[in-house]
Amino acid sequence: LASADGLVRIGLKKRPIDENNRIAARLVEKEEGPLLAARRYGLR
Amino acid sequence: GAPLKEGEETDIIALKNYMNAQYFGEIGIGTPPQKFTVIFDTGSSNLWVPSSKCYFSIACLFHTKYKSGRSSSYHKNGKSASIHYGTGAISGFFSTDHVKVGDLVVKTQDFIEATKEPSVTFVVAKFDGILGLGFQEISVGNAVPVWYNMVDQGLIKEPVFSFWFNRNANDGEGGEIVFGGADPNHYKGNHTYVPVTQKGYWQFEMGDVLVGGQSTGFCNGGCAAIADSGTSLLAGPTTIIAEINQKIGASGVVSQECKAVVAEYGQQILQMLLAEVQPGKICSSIGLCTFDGKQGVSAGIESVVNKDTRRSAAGLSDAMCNVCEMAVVWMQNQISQNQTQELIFNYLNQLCEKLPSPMGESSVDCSSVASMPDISFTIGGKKFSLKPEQYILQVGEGYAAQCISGFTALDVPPPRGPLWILGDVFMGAYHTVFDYGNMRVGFADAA
Repeated sequence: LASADGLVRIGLKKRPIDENNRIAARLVEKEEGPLLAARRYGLR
Repeated sequence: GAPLKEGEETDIIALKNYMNAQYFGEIGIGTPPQKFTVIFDTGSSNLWVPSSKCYFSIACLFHTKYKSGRSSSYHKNGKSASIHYGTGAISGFFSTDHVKVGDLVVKTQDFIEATKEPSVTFVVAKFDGILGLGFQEISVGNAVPVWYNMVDQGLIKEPVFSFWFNRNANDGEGGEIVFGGADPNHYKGNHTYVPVTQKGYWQFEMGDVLVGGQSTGFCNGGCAAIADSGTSLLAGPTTIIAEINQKIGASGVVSQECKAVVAEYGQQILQMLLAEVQPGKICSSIGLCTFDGKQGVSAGIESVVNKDTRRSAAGLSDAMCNVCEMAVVWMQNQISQNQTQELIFNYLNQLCEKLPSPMGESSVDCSSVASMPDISFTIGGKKFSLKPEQYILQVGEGYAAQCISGFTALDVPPPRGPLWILGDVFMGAYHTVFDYGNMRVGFADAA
């Protein structure tokens, strides 16, 4: 929150990387994989 | 070659992976404020949250939804909007309302009420929406970003904001974003500033990347980099990520194309490098790429991976061109280290096995972390190093512990690339100042 020095501070919460998120990330990779692979080789 | 529609030119955004985003903050929208958890994302420029009119997306069931009917400061806009991320898309319509950030109230802010969030990304996401801190140039619908309104409405002292991510796993505090300046408690020494080179993203010019003090060569001539708080990992050119993977023992994906290029063209590439042929022309000389004066581009030729079943798939030949260009860089580096021919080919085959999957994660052995090399990025002529404990992420504890490399591959062709995305892994080590008034980005050791 705003303080005497005129700065506006917003606290951030940190979410640890966990196994559930990793599984979800792999699902997303599968979902988006071909698109990303295509981009990797510079194809539109 | 087809003309791009509105929003489609933001193809870098399309490579973001919000799945791994780790840091969130809270904002309020409307009067009285409705609370939302958002990612403060320097790699995009729109504000969006789920709408109470989102009925058919599972993601909306799990997140707070904005109810315009409950806000006395709401103004209807209604213009439709959609944003395509690599890990999903959202669509909906624009609305206008007050946005509370800390104790500041940004008045008449345009934002997107998302009515469709079809991707699995947003179902499992721990955040409700995204608050973009990039430039208006990449804002979908040309909406004025929250940050611009904060400055225009005179809510902050200086047109600067800064990030501090707390990498101390045992500390409950996640980090802090400071609007109006930088908190001296969260950095050490002075910031090294570099100018923004491509307004839209917080993009700047970066130099060589070193692994264990040795040049990787690829960014000697300069690479672009984007400071992106909305991305967890560090993403960069496959050429360098494969070298890093080889040094840290990260498991990658075996690439047949890569091994085929080394087997069939390796000797030829080596001879040409020794004969001091311009490296950028080698892959076109052997027919894998077309030389366009600056870089190799795919010749669209047939693959010779399997001579019995010749294929003409454009993707495969593009891959061969790409792999050839990587092989040239790798070989150049090896030659400069006076390695023997045998060692050079062994090393290249090892690198082929360490080719990462694009935007995917690589596992490493947790017990080897202490012996892994530092990896340094040259920014503004200064080396910014990451120690292994800073670029390796640990999941779980004790026997269940798994270690993931903080590096992932991302290949963006010229003129936008080669490109690095410096996500939370980098911004955790270095306190980052986004100086809008002077169009520059600054890095200092995080405290």
